[in-house]
Amino acid sequence: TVGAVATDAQGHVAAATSTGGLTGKRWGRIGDTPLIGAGTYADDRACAVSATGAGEYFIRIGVAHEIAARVRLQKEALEQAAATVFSELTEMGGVGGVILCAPDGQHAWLFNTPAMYRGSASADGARRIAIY
Amino acid sequence: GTWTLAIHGGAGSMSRQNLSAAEDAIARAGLAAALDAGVAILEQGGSALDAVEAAVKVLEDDPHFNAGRGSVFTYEGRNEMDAAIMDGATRAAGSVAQSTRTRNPVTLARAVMTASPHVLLSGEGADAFSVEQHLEQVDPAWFATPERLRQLEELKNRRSGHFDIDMKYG
Repeated sequence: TVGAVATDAQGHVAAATSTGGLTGKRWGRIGDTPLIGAGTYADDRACAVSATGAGEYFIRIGVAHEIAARVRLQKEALEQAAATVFSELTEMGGVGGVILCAPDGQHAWLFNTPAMYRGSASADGARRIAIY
Repeated sequence: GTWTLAIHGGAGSMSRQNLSAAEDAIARAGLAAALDAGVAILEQGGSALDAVEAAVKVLEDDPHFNAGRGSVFTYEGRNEMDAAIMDGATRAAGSVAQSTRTRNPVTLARAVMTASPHVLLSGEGADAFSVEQHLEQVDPAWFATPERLRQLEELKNRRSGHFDIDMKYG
């Protein structure tokens, strides 16, 4: 699964996610990616989120929307909101990761797997690519 | 103004502890190209929506990532792709499931968002909508790669459980 989140100079956020799914999937299985609120969500009042991982868990928790809701209603920082939701995800047995960004330009990522290919860039010139 | 972009690019190996030097270089090059595509838009004052679509399209076209070209195979040996996009300014959203012929599924998701009253289209209907929207079509074989086929055969030979994510290269 691949994805991107962005904040533009006007302070708007957006998210996109795309996937081939799981190798050997059957019976028309569909994961979290195309389910708005599970694997993908964006709201200028909170943040943008794109997820990757064991989709069934992300669907049950509504991970992307849940993180955005915590940011919007609880005024939590991106990392805090993601960590809270991921603690629930991990407790249920789910694995994966999320990338996030907020209208003020903050961004974050969180994952509970050994690896998540990821990268970021910002207007201040910061640029980072990481795998583990 | 302040802008930022973050990406993830799963190659289906989240459980692996190590990559070879060659695999590492390929992954990093793909991520760098995706960042470049999004940054080029944001630097010019472009929209976050355009930036995320551009970044994801690069990763969809890169056969090393599990999306678009290089997608994993279903049990029946098909490539069926899902994608979604959402605009935080309006909370407009579009998504597709089981897309099989649109070169860039994320662009099809955006068309669902902008050119239909719906949010999620699936299967044959999504493919037909894509044609009506004049999006770039490709033969399904374009998405297939030998490595992903090998992974499917490995999975079938191991007869692992239906949700063995370590094996399923998702």
